[in-house]
Amino acid sequence: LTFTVMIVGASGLGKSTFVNTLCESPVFPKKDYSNPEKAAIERTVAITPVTVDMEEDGIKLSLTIVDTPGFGDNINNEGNFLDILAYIERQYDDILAEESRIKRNPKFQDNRVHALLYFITPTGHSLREIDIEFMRRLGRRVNVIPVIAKADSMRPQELAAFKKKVMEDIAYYKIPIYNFPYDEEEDDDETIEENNELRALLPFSIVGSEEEVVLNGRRVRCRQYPWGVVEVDNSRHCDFSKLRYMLLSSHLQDLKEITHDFLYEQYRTEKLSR
Amino acid sequence: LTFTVMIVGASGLGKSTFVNTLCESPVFPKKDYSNPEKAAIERTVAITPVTVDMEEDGIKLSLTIVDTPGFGDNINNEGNFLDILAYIERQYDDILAEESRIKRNPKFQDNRVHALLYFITPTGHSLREIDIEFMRRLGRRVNVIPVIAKADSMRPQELAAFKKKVMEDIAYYKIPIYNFPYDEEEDDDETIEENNELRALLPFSIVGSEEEVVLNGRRVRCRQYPWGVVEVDNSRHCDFSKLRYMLLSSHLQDLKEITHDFLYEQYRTEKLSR
Ligand SMILES: Nc1nc2c(ncn2[C@@H]2O[C@H](COP(=O)(O)OP(=O)(O)O)[C@@H](O)[C@H]2O)c(=O)[nH]1
Ligand SMILES: Nc1nc2c(ncn2[C@@H]2O[C@H](COP(=O)(O)OP(=O)(O)O)[C@@H](O)[C@H]2O)c(=O)[nH]1
Repeated sequence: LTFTVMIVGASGLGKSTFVNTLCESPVFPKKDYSNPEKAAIERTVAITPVTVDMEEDGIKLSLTIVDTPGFGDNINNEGNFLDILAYIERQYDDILAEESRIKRNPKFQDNRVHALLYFITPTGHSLREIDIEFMRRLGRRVNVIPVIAKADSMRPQELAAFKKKVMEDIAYYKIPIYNFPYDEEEDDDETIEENNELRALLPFSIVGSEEEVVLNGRRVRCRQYPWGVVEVDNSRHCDFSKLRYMLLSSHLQDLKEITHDFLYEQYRTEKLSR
Repeated sequence: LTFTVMIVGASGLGKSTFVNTLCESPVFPKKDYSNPEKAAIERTVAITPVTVDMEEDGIKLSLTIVDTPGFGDNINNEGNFLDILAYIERQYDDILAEESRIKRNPKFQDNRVHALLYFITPTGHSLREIDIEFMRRLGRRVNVIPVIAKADSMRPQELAAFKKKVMEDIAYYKIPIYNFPYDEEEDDDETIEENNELRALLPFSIVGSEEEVVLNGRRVRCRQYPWGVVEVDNSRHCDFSKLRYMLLSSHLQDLKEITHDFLYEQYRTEKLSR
């Protein structure tokens, strides 16, 4: 079983930490920013896929994570956006080329991006122009799943209000996102219920941590502050565990199917009609 | 006694909350983002000074706060920067014009900016290109005091490491900031010691809050999370009280003198030599 997820958002929103938390291993080691010259070089690293072998519910999963250079950090960010879009479309072009070959390539690998996690800066206000622009343009090519980064910087009422505003912006600006579709005819009540519950949580609030602490006898992934401890897997603290379950388990297949049957087909039609 | 401070940084970094916390009154009411159309309009509001009458250590202070539209939110941010620089220079131009008048204007008001608080996004990495560029260019015209916004989103070791990296970047990129200068000859040991302590805290970590809660019988300004309570005035939680004291009390005079004797003079020389 294979699955590819791309991670997009400004530098410092906890994306590397999230990936390491998701995969339960240091997939992206801590970058070295201690040296300003080195930091400048690290910032311009290109888009790099990394594959991790995992097991979910007893099923082996080869998960490919595509990290993207922190965007939104520059005075002008159009270049970053175009690189990301080009990467996504290149994987579609490879499929297109392979489809048209008379002699198939037996070693061919499908590297299409099945989901793009877009990390929203927890401003507490509404989506920024850069978020609207990027999600709207990327949403035509890939399943965009908006997440609120560093959700532990928001109080519960701020988080609830922010989620509501972000979803209003997404509707208002007609930003296409993955919204847990179901088939009234085909899906059973339990599936419909699950989809409604997950959609109601959007955008998912994320807290990531590679630190483990023993709390009340259990090992817990958390962020320890002088004033308290935020638990990654505690659904009263954030939606991390729900996001992980839907991405790697319950909705993995649907994300792949939509990519193949709809998003890829859309690209193919547009490209062949030019 | 008058003093003007400008507040600069991306939207959602808690700038309005900080001002309200500093002045202990709702100087900047909560903006209305509930309506996407309204939010878009609010975002483009121009640079607006607001004056608040306060009392510090029994001394009456007329504090002018200059809010700037959230910058760094756009795909291209050069326009925002130019507006801020233009505002600062316009106040110098007014002084220049008044200096040259034969018949003085008795109602003339000195609106020069004495300190600019630059809100750094708490990424945990290093300064972003936009921070380096803006602080370096603004630092030539005004006393720039870097502060780390939403410091409660960082664990103590992350905050200490980030402060260190930011100061290394400031040195490496030669960013001029207000760094608590003292005169070996003129200043007494206590003043030198105080300046060294304040400089060692840079950039100041900020947490703001308009909410008050009773904790252990005292009224405390704080942010209440499900996992604990962050106290604004607790120096183990952030540097807010130290920043407030130096800005409105101990270093107010020095910031005004540097603005008048050095930064304004620099501008005047450059402008008259063109
Ligand atoms: N408040 C908060 N900080 C986090 C979280 N996850 C990571 N961080 C911290 O944010 C900083 C940047 O994290 P990193 O994963 O390198 O972010 P990236 O640049 O987006 O990859 C580090 O100091 C992390 O420890 C989180 O969920 N909440
Ligand atoms: N974590 C954290 N959030 C804050 C802090 N100060 C304000 N906020 C929240 O951040 C959001 C934006 O605050 P606001 O003052 O409007 O930011 P501004 O856009 O920079 O003026 C609101 O939800 C605030 O409650 C702080 O010190 N820490």
